[in-house]
Amino acid sequence: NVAQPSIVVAAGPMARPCPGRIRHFKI
Amino acid sequence: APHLPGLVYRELNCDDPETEQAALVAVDYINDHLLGGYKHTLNQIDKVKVWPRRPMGEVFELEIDTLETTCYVRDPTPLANCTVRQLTEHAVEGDCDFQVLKQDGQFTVLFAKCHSSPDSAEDVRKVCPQCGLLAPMNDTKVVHAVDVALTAFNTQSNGSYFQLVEISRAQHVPLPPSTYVEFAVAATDCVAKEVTDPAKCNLLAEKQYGFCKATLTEKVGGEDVAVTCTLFQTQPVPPQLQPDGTEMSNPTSVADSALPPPPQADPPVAALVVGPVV
Repeated sequence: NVAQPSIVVAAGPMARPCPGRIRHFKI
Repeated sequence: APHLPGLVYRELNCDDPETEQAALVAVDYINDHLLGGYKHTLNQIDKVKVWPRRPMGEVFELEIDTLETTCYVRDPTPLANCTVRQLTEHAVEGDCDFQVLKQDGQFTVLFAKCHSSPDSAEDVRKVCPQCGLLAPMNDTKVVHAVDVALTAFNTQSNGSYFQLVEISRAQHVPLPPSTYVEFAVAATDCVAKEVTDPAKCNLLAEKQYGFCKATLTEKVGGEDVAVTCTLFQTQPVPPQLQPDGTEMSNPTSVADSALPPPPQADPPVAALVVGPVV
């Protein structure tokens, strides 16, 4: 078994969750 | 398995200026590489992850939504001036995955995967019960409408004979019963008034593209067509490398002498509108 490299999220100010703003309209 | 160092990515705000910069480079990449259809514009940034890249730089992993504009892909109009196709016109959305490298302040697209899809007929009907819906490009009425419109355009042309490049959009309009089409054309080395066999006409080495909009209206005992074409300035011939690597001068098209000089733009305009021809 190959260990799945652990993906660590760098600590830092929590970014506002995505998705970002809608520039026109949503289909 | 040996312990691998954790892969660490940087979370970034989807509306962060840096994210938007990467997304705009991605949208320009789409429009520079589209072979047909319409320019797309950024609508929303869905996800972003920023991965370190050895030995230097960072890779922005992006998911973005785009919307189709009304500008044909070869239209020289700047994207910022292109109108987004509205819901009532049966909008088309793009979903794209990108990897964009940022190195020394420069953004470069490493990977792009996009697909586009029209809005559902139900959603169009919700906002506009009587609006036309997109029709398949190979629909017989669509093909016929384009054929009639292009024939009408060439018939009145005093210059080159234009041939069809692609049907880019079509709608069946319920009232009055008609077919609305948009299609791209390109100038050939034939003179429109002298064409006997269009199959013998060849695209000019210096491509001159045009974009046409037409409506074919059915009526008792016949049909009416109205067509307007916008002709774009000729595109320079890409230099062709000789076997020894030297660039060949622009090959002159043999028919140039037979054709009236292209309309001189003064000041150079990006496009010349011809029509409506009814």
